[in-house]
Amino acid sequence: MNIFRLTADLMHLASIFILLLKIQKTRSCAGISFKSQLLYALVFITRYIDLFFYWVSLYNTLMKIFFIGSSLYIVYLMQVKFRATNDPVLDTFRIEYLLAPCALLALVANYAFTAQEILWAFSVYLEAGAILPQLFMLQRRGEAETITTHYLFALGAYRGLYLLNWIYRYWAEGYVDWIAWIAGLVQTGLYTDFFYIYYTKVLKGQKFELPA
Amino acid sequence: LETVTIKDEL
Repeated sequence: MNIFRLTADLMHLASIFILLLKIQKTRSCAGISFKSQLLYALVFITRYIDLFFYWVSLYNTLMKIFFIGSSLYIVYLMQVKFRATNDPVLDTFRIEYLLAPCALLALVANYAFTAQEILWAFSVYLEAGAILPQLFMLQRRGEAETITTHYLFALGAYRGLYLLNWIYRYWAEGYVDWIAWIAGLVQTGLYTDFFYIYYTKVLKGQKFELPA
Repeated sequence: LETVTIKDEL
């Protein structure tokens, strides 16, 4: 554990708490892509299935339980409790175009042709693109509530910090994980536009609005 | 079950 990874994981935790706060406080999930949240639940389930047979640490286990639990809870909130505020009309990204390539890629590009390694690779590839429905929705709406942009910033920062963590681990331990690295690089890259607007608008006290 | 790489990250 190094400072980059710890901060990254804490940012990830923070992003989920911000999202829960947004939903509970506004009693609405407007502006949040249900498809992205569903994909995250799938990412966590397929990746953390090793919870039952691969022990790393108490920290690791508790975080895995939290990420699986909270992602399912968010899916429940959006699909059941606050269903009326969910806006499927704007949530039009075709996730089959994401799921199918990720499944195919996981079958060809994995560390071993075992169920666990294929599921793990799938979860890593899927996580890289899971934010796309959300960014697509943001693009269609043209604006976002400030709290939603804080959620996205925390989520993007978590990914960015993982890159620093990998640079540090490569230097300190000779740690190498090409699948996670390439997917992580792609994932962080998807946030570049968002980061730019967040920096130039939200952090200067303005509303998050995309140029027409 | 053995994994190929050490999966100690989240």
